[in-house]
Amino acid sequence: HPNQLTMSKFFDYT
Amino acid sequence: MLELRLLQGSLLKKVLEAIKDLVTDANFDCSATGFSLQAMDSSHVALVALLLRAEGFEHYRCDRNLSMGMNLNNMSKMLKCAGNDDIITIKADDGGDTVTFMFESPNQDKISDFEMKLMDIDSEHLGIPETEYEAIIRMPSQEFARICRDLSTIGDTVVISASKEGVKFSTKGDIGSANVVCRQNTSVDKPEDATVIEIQQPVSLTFALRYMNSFTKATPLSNTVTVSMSNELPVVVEYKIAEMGYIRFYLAPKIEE
Repeated sequence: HPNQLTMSKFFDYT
Repeated sequence: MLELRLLQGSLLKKVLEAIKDLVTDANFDCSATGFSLQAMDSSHVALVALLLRAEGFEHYRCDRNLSMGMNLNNMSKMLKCAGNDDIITIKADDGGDTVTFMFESPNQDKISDFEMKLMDIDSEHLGIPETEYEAIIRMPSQEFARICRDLSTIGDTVVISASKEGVKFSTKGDIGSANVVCRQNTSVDKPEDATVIEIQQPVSLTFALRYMNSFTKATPLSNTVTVSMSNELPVVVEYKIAEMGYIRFYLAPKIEE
């Protein structure tokens, strides 16, 4: 099964 | 002091219906620019960004930037008490712990106010850079909703593949598989019925249909939806809110290990 990525993988916390 | 008067109160009702199942609690931020929100779902897989620009309100007073933490389910309960044709005014005092929603019937013969308790929410604000997407698909929002709903009866995930030939939505499940291909179609009577595909390079990404279906709850806000994709980036599903702003849903892809 493909692995679900999360938002923090792509965007930084400000 | 904050006072925002929205003639088309139904827009705010529709916004809440679009996001309340995805996000439980969120901070609404009020500034000179407008009324906005950024929030993630509990698993941090999806993110919603809302902007209602100040110019879209009939009256917009925001003396200083204010962040109001709200439980969206409770907010939805209150807004459901507003009629579809009602004017909605949002009022809050600086440093107060409540927000007031005032509903006025169109002929001013009924005025209600509902006061809701605010809550402290740890803000988890992400910086989302402006991106040039490799594939941008604009299509009727009802068509997109139909495809997501149909495919979710077959499988749990959708592969969206965009190329110059068109955009293909594919799924697989225990009972079989399905593919829906939409080609560019601009020879339509109304511009909102068009399907427009802009491709810099082919893109193929896999997403959880559960989230896509949740995003389509924003369909009543706009006749069209824009799906923007780049390889190895979250997809953006955007519904424009007429003359006011937008609601954007970001969804992280699934990647083969």
